[in-house]
Parts: sequence; structure tokens; C-alpha cells
Amino acid sequence: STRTFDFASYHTIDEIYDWMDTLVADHPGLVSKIQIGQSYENRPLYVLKFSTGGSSRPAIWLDTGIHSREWITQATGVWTANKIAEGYGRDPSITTILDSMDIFFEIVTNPDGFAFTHSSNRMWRKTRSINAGSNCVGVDPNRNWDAGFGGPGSSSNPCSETYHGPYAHSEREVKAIVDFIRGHGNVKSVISIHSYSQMLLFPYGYKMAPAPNHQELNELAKKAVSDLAAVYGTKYTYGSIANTIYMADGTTVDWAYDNGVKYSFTFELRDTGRYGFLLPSTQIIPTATETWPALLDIMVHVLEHPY
Amino acid sequence: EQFFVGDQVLRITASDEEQIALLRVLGEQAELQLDFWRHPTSPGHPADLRVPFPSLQAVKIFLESNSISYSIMIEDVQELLDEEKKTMMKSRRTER
Repeated sequence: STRTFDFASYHTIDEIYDWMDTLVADHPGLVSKIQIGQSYENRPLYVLKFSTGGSSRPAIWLDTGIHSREWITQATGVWTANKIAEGYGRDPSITTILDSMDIFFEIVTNPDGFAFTHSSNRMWRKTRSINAGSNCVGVDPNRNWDAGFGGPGSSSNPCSETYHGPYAHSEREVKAIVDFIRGHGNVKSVISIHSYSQMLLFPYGYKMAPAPNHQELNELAKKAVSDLAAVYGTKYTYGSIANTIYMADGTTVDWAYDNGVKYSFTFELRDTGRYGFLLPSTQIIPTATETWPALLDIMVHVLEHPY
Repeated sequence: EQFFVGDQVLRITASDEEQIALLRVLGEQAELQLDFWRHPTSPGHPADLRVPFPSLQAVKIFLESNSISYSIMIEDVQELLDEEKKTMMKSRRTER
């Protein structure tokens, strides 16, 4: 059962997929596993669905691991999914959320890249699609979305780590999420978890202009990073992508926001200044533990502010 | 499997926009095979750069000759990866 799973360790894609099946088996009335597509190398794209009934309820989308080398995010995703499953019926916030909304959680969002980090190159970040006319492989799946696609905050060089790809949604891993969210039609929040640099970001990345809901998103981010810091003192900055880091074109949260998902956030998890995304596994549980109250703040806000 | 023996990650702090521009030019030298873990964004914000061992000397000379301050965040990337793998194996045995 999931009780023997070591949440304080990094795992391979097969171990994570096996664990997903045990989580479903342990929580049959709450958790199910759906497949939203296949990766470039034909690996299944699995999403955990947390639902207590009702069809097409308002929903929250969470994803980790879109940049495959950021192992701390997939590990945080596993811990968080387990927290949600174990918390229903015990934790009042989780119970209230799931009594009204569904949660969809894609933990291994870039399976080809993740498998490649285990087998061949630990530093691999992109997808593993072949780029016609180039020796270089892969597209940055967080520059491939149809939101400012191809702009200066991404690269047109297939050898670059921020290569945007031949066209928007060219990557099957991205298109699968686009189709899922469009098909669902009632996703109210998209939270994409990356590492690292201790930031909580919201649209826009492809333009400097503030988003129409900037004030509300900013206030929510401020509360979330405050509650995150309260756990172990990890300090996050927050704000719009373009103002907080740099111009980034074709990102998940900009696409979600432009497609009506008001509460769209990107987390950049802890750094502690020594390991970058190569965080030792001893930091998995502290990282996931401190991130949880911030995630909960956002999910409760979504629940309490229907639109 | 690719190894990263002797690779280092430098934490670089540019002091002005000119140094930011120099870092971006440096990052585009394909032959150096550099990998920005955190891209240069604005003066005072750290940029983290993984430098393959063969490029280390050239990069450090470049930084020092342009008075761009840096520190070594990771002395040897492969050592971290070896430790990571060892810990995973140990955990796997425990789980079984």
C-alpha cells in the first residue's frame, strides 16, 4: 500500500506510476487515474482525479515535473497527492474543497524527459521530440503554449533550453493538457509547480502589462508565501512572471489565464542557495510540507470565489 | 549515461545591465556547452550557471576579466548525482 512508499526518496517513473495505482486502490471512492494522452515516445500521460461525485464540477488543475530534471517537483507532487487523499474526511479544508470541487493532478507531466533523466542525462529539462533539421532534441514545454508563443521570452534555437518548438502546442504533452482543460470546460485554477528560485508567480510572462485581476492575484500570492514562510522560514518572492523574473513567452499559466482560468499560478520551489534543482532527498518532505499551506490558500480562495 | 565529473555550478551576480548582457553573450557560446539553471535577469539577482569541466577555466577567466562576481555553488555536480543515486538505491532496499 502507499504506506510503505518512501515519500522521502526520489523515484523512477515506474515506481511513481505503481504508487499511483496503490493510491487509487487505497481510496477507491475518491481517487481515480485517467489518461489524457501519450507522450512523444508513447508513454501514457496519467492524471490523478480527486472527486467525491457530480459531473463537470468546478475543478483545480495541478501539475509537476513539466521540466523533467526538477525532481523535487514530482516528489512534492507525490507527497501532496497523498496528503489530499489522506486528508479527505479528516482535514476540514480538504474536505470542504472536495465536497464542491474536483482536483486533477498530473505528477509526471513530461514522462519522456523524466525517464531520460534517470537513464541518460540527469540535466535533461525539455521534451524528447525530434526537431526536423537539427541535431538537438526537445522543446521547452513551458514555452510551447499558445500565449505569446514564439516571442522574445523564448528561443527559436532547437539547441536552446528554452526552445519554443515549431508551433504552439506542437508537443503532445502540452496538447494533451490543452485538450483536457478545454474539454472539461470548468477548470477554475491552474497551478504549475517548477523549481527553483522560491517564487510564486502569476500572469503575465509574455507582457509587462498587469493582468486584469492583478490585484487579487497579488494579494492571494502574498498570503500564500507568508503562510509558506511560516513553516520553516523559506522566503519567496511573488508577482507577475515578467516583473519578477523575466519575459517568458508561451507559458502554461499565461495560456490558462488567457483561456479563462483566473487563478493561474506557477510555483518555483526552494533553492536554499546550495543545490539548485539537485535538492538532496532529505529536503523532499520539508519542501512539500512548506508548500502545502500555500497550495491550500489558493485552493480555498478558488472555492470561496466562484466565477 | 552522461556524466558531469568536475562540472561546477557558479552563482553569478551581475552588477549592472552591461554585465547581464555579457552573461547572455557567454551563454550563447555553443562550444562551451553552458547551462543556465537560473537565467541572468537583473543586476543583483543571482544567475546560476552549470559549466562543464572543460569550459571552467575559460569561463572563470571571462568572468574575472570582466569583474563579474561569482561564487561556486556546486563544486562537483557528479558528486551530488552519485550521492543522489546512492540514496535512491538505499531507499529502494528499505522499501522492499
